[in-house]
Amino acid sequence: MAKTIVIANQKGGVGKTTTAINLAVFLSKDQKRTLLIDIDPQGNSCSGLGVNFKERTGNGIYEVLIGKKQIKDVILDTKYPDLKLVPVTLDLAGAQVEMMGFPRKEYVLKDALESIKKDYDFILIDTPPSLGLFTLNGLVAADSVLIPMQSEFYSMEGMAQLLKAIKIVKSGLNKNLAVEGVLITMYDSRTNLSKQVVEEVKNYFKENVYHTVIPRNVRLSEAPSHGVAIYEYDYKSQGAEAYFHFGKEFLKKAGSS
Amino acid sequence: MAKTIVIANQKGGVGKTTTAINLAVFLSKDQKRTLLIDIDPQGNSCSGLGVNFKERTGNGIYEVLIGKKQIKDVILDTKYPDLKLVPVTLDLAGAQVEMMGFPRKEYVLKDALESIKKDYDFILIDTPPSLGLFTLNGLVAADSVLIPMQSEFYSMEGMAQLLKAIKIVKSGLNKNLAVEGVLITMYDSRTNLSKQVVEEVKNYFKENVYHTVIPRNVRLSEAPSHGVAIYEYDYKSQGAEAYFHFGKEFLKKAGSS
Ligand SMILES: Nc1ncnc2c1ncn2[C@@H]1O[C@H](COP(=O)(O)OP(=O)(O)OP(=O)(O)O)[C@@H](O)[C@H]1O
Ligand SMILES: Nc1ncnc2c1ncn2[C@@H]1O[C@H](COP(=O)(O)OP(=O)(O)OP(=O)(O)O)[C@@H](O)[C@H]1O
Ligand SMILES: [Mg+2]
Ligand SMILES: [Mg+2]
Repeated sequence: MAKTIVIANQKGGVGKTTTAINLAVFLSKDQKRTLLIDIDPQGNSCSGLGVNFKERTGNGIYEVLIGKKQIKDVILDTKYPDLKLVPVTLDLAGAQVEMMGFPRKEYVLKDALESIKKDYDFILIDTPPSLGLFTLNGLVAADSVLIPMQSEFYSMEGMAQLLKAIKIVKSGLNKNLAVEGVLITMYDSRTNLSKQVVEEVKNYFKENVYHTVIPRNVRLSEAPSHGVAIYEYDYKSQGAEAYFHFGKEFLKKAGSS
Repeated sequence: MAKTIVIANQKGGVGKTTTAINLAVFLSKDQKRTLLIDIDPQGNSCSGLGVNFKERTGNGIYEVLIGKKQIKDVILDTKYPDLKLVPVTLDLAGAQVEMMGFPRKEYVLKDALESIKKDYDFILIDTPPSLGLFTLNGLVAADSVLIPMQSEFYSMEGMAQLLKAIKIVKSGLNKNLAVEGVLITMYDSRTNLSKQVVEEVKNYFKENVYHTVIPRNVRLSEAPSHGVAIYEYDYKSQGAEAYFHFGKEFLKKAGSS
């Protein structure tokens, strides 16, 4: 049975998509059958894996959420044998209003995943930078939440809101929701700010913070324009090394819980 | 009569708030009566100016949007004499669902601003990283849109969606909406990626792109933790110099249109 993990943080640009893609590819290279679901209308998980807009018309998470298609009919292959992708189509942006009237609007993704969970070891869900209906669907469908956290001042500000949202979901819609872990991203060892934020994050989240810290590394921001994960783009880079260590630490922690 | 400018880009972490704060302070220092409205539930424009969560209960943009308060009753002073702030309260996150049933749900902010436009030279609106109802209210209330654009691959991806949303608003809800300009942010002259994106942005937006480019500069990310704009935090930094030049270029362009 798949372990379902939602990658969420309503602060924008903290590395949700970068973590989703590089973790998903790491897991698939470790022979874990992995499914990546992109539920962000921006579709960055798709474009970062080389699946462009044109290939995504009419067959994506939007059609599944409004009940037009089964999830198994929209799953795409990727360059990586053990990694499959559920793309987002541009129409998703309008779905939030459409879904407001659904009786089980928070459970739509969870219900859709029931039929395929047995086919995968891990299901990752990339979410948009908001606490709206799509992220809510991710939190309800997931076993746990992976929180990428940029080492910057504004990131700490948003933590209270995110934890409040997780608590609300845990008290009602998804009683089993746990925090998988907090991953510090874009760390710049030359700045005091990064060191201060890391200290605060460790005080706040204690053992939930991964030991691996992802440094700021331009190769990570170049890889998506080539449609590959960091390991293919530049396996010697600091970014590749960090996401590789994170993958191992993630498996050790996730595998045991 | 105030010129109203909405700062928008649904891609997360591109420098919307950093631009909103540093432009608002620049304008106020140039004796322009300026109002900054924070309509992002994260409230980063507030915290970046030293207005913390506790000071914002019960008196913010949320109360205005649901009709409980007049906008003039929630305007706060800031450290800067000619800069006033409309804060966001935490309840805003829930307002989107509440407002779905309003007859003029896209015009609520525009209507609220009518009564105070004569008191200001500029009104700036900081928006969340999405194309939801709050950003839509900003696009309908504004005369023009200022688009901060990070020099990264995913930023270009989102441009088509943003321009489509602007076009839709222009065709119906706000016929006068114009593009004020595109500001390139977090530029790193050492990387090819930055150069490539800038090239593409200039091809795409032509004379709408500001000549001033904001470099990546850690002092910009440190300033908000002190609750001041970059000019006070470190006026000799590259970040202060860049936002100062941007302010002048902005006034030249905005003043003349
Ligand atoms: N460790 C890193 N070093 C340098 N650049 C990075 C790093 N991680 C991500 N980036 C770049 O920073 C930008 C933001 O990252 P990303 O898009 O993954 O964040 P996100 O949280 O998914 O954003 P959004 O909130 O818009 O969904 C991207 O251009 C990405 O390529
Ligand atoms: N030119 C810059 N150089 C370095 N850091 C910057 C720069 N501009 C902004 N930052 C930092 O990058 C992060 C993202 O910027 P900011 O929060 O202003 O973006 P945003 O578009 O408002 O994000 P959101 O989409 O979450 O609202 C912040 O931590 C900010 O301090
Ligand atoms: Mg993303
Ligand atoms: Mg912001």
